[in-house]
Amino acid sequence: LKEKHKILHQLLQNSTS
Amino acid sequence: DGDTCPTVSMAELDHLVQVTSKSHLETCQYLREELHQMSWQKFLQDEVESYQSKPPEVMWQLCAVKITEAIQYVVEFAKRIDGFMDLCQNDQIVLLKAGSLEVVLVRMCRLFDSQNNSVYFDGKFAGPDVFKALGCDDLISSVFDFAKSMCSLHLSEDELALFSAFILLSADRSWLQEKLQVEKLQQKTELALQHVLQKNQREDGALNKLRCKVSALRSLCSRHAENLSAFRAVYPDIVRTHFPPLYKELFG
Repeated sequence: LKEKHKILHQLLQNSTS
Repeated sequence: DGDTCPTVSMAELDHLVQVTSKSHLETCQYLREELHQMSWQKFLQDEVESYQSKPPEVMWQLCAVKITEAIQYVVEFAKRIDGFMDLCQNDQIVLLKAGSLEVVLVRMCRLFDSQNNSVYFDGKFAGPDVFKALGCDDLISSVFDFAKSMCSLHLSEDELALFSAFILLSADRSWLQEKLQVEKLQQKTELALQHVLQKNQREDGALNKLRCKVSALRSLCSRHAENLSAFRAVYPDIVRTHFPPLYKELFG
């Protein structure tokens, strides 16, 4: 699932501003 | 504490209300005051006609961009929900894939002017006729009806924040790996929602009315998927090359 949702995964990894 | 689950104290519920509400306000895209100031800005007839005469693929792309922008704020909201980032990555993705558009639709009531049946879109308030070029009149009319009925509940920002979190933490989504963990978070959020509704002295069955919105949201999202699929069948290259990558990831 992570592979198919790279952008969402990236957004989740980014620290909250 | 007789009216709450024995494992959650009032202080814990108050804290959850506070944290969720703060997360909602920090990520809600538009402040109510900003929207209120813009409420007089409605599209003029020639502007409405200009949207109506756009080719369907151009209007679809514009709406996909707007939805994607709103979803990015929902992702930020999810990240700030107490316990969300402690879930496994699979479940974070499952919950957002299934629930992010539902939260966008819930949040839409903040951008909705019931009196004029219009929603803040692309810089001004737009009625359903603005979206005619999409070719999904039934879906658009249902989305407007949903926003109107959400507005009629007059939810406070606290209530809206907790209801949004409750929707995102739906434990019955398919493919969850740690369902029990999500269930616990959702139950706690529901208690906090109940707590805040009581605190705000709402005795009009607001919680039951909100529970009824869950199935309406699911139906709207599955109809969005059906309409997208029909559009994609006619314009596969437009979706592939012009739609935002996040939108394609979530709804592809």
